[in-house]
Amino acid sequence: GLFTSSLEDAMGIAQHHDAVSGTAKQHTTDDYTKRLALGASKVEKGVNTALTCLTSSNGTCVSSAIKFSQCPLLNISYCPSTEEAISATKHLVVVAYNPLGWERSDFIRVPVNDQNLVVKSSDGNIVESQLVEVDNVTSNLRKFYVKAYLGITTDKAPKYWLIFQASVPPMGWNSYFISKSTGAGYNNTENVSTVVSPS
Amino acid sequence: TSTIEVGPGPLKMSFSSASGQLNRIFNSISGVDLPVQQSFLWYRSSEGDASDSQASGAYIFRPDGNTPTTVSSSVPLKVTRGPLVDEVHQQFSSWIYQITRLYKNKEHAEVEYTIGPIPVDDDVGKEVITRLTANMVTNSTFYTDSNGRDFLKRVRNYREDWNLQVTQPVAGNYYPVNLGVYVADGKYELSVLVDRAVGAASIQDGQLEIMLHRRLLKDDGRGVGEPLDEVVCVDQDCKGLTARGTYYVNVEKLGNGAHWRRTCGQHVYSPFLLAFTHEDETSSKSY
Repeated sequence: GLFTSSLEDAMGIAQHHDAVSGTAKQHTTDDYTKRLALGASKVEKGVNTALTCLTSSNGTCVSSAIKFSQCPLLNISYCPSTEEAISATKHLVVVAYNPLGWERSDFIRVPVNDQNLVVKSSDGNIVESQLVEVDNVTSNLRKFYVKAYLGITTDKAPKYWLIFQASVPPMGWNSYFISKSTGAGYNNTENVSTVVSPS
Repeated sequence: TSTIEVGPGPLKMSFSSASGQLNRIFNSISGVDLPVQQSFLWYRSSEGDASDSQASGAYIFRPDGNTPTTVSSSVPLKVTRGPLVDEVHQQFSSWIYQITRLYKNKEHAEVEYTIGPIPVDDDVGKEVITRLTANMVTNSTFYTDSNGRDFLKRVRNYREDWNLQVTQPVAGNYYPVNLGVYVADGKYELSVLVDRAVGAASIQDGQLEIMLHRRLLKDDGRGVGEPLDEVVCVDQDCKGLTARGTYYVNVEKLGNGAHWRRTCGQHVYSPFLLAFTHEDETSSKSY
């Protein structure tokens, strides 16, 4: 009852060529877009619930205080969870789930506003990270499409992409903890990208 | 000083500092070294002509002429370098932007394109492609996946099963691509994987072209009844769609490309699922 009807709609549409190819009138495509988004949104809630259960330390996932969110608009650097200021007491936790049946190592990019951040793995070790400035094209896309699709005016785009390498076991998950750097034993200036503009 | 070399790991790309164009891809571990150029072009969409009234539309790709227009032969570029990734930002025109990323320990280059809104104020529908041109003798042959399954051999202007009469020299050689496409000569394989369904072709030996975005002003009369011209509006400001996607480029010695195409293809299709929360480090199971 929680998921099935929206998923039926989305699955039905996703298997029709009109879903993605443009071979439908615009009002039909708009309707398909809406139903696909509803299905995706329900899946997101289901996955967040599953991750809450997996990561719950006491095994009581229903009453767990941990609430996950995802960022389907990461491609235009819109991710309220990572843009939010990181407090001194709580880390930004990034949980990466690997749906493949082999261990893999991939790079994660999240938009952030703070330059002084440190990434730690689940064993507490510092993970090498890098900051790259968000380009103007992405900032402008973000502004336009967030307004168009979510009705939200966002003039303030995040300044940086924070990049680090995550290693995740087969069909498993791993957590990475992003916090404000205290400076001890960690040189922040090393992880900011240098820009070269050839003449 | 005439080239700029990027890449924090063994895989490197060099770009011309004069034109900003990609020059070559090389890998110090595998020993691969291939001159490659990359550019953006657009085909003028056919509106139908005296010999054939068929217009290019949502169902039909039919360019007006066989030679696409080059968007830019000289590109301003900006390079950012760091310990994990080097990025090359290139603005090919006011509506085409590209970032090429070379990550440490990755065997491929990741290319993120942002195309649109495609201008149509000249009343010309445009079908935008990116083209990789390598110095390879490929004997009219290239390979595309079959719905993500086997890579099948495609021969230009030829079908194994029937006697093909070529009426569309460009469109008739386009194939659907869901996973990727590659060309090979006696030495190397140049492979491209995609993150979405596209059309691709090899119109000349050593070339690969991928159609990334289309904006059309005519209907092809195949049932849609509307041109492929979607717009997005904010208040009264309506714009054509912007397409943002990624493709992945790899060069291997002949016979070594299949492993990368399969493993990287799975990574593209099934990326990490990311979820976020703000919590105390000790309050959850981390892995």
